[in-house]
Amino acid sequence: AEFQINETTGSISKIIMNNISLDFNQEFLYYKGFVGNNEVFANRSSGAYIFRPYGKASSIENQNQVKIYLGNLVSEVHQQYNDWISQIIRVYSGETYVEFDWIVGPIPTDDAHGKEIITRYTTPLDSNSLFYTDSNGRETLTRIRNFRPTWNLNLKEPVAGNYYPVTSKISIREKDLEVAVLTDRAQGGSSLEDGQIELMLHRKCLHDDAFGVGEALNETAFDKGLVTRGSHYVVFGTKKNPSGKTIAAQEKDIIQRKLLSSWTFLSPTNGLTYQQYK
Amino acid sequence: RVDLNALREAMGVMQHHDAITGTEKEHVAHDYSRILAKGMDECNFITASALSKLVAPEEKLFVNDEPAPVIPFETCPLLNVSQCGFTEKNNGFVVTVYNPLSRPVSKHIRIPIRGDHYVVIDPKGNQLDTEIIPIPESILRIPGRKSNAKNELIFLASNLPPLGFKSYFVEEASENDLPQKPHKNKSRLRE
Repeated sequence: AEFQINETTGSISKIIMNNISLDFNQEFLYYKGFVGNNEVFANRSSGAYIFRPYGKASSIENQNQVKIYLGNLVSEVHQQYNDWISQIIRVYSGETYVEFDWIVGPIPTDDAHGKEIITRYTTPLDSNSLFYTDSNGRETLTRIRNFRPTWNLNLKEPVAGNYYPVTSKISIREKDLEVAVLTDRAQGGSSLEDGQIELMLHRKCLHDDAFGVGEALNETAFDKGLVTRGSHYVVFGTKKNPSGKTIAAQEKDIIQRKLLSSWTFLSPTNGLTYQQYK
Repeated sequence: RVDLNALREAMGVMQHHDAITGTEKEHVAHDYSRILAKGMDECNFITASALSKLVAPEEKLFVNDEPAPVIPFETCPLLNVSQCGFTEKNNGFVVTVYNPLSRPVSKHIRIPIRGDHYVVIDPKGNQLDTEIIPIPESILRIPGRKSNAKNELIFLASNLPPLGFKSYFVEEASENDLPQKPHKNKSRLRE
């Protein structure tokens, strides 16, 4: 895999993989959490149990500082968006995926709403309101935006109502081409516009949602807000890729290697040389 | 195996209470972390002894009715903040990579380190290509991180056998000690 960076914004602008070149954008945004008195459902605050954003997602105000490291084994772009969002975009030699290693937090508490941070991947794919999630860890399920298969939907919550659990994969398709984001943990995700995939990364809600826990989702460690770090692996291709593997086979291979990753152990050499130790 | 019981109990508690979703009180979440960490810690002995049997199968399990020594395998649970006390304290160490899958895989190993030059030798005695990349400032300042590691050492553990392992000998070296290699194999980093 290869990728290109926009020299002006420091953001990713194109990915080349499986002999396919795809315009690609990635950005960090946040939803404000709804704040209410919890007396009726319409006044329910966004909190630990429910995601109720207040309006559309806002872009993170940033001055993206970028450092680029090019090597034979791995090439990395270190991005610093602001004091609490940074990211490493990484490609390993010989691998057909691009890794987005994000670090989010401590989320500032500069307003009453709290912030719910997402990353959004945008491609030119005409995905026709369809996206796919592997919710429940068993099979990939087709999701249709603003639709439920067994009743006529009148969606009052256009963002949260289209969010689904993502255990390890969320994808979109146009004809034979599939773009997938593989996650290293279960997250919430959606495709709110054709060609887009977004995933929830971190949340700080300053009000309890009155579903039982009795406290706001405002966690700390070492007297600071929590910092979370994780990886997304972006992969795309068709049923006939140059490697001979279908895109589904590539995804399965990567998911196995990431979720059942090899274990690393360390031992002392006790001052021995390689020959002595061997 | 009693060494597994702490983690068994932790997993039972976590699954029954839907832990780590934010729907428990914060001090309960911290308690879950404590229980889970203790469970994983108690599993270290059983993983080390199991791996010792794989690494040195010719050793008898008992010598003169005494248990054979277990190779001291350490893990680094804080790699998510690029911190590892073991690699920061030791100038040389052995990295053993165990593949739990039933097919061969390769994995890029990333290890936090203090130094700038390291030599990595694979099980056949070949020196591997390595790269050393600075840890981003945003990770260095994560609250609670206590580490002197400023860089990460990266190398490829290739073709790990199914349900098997490979060990790599890692040693800090001065720049002059690094053997000259053909240009195509030389790591070239550009910031």
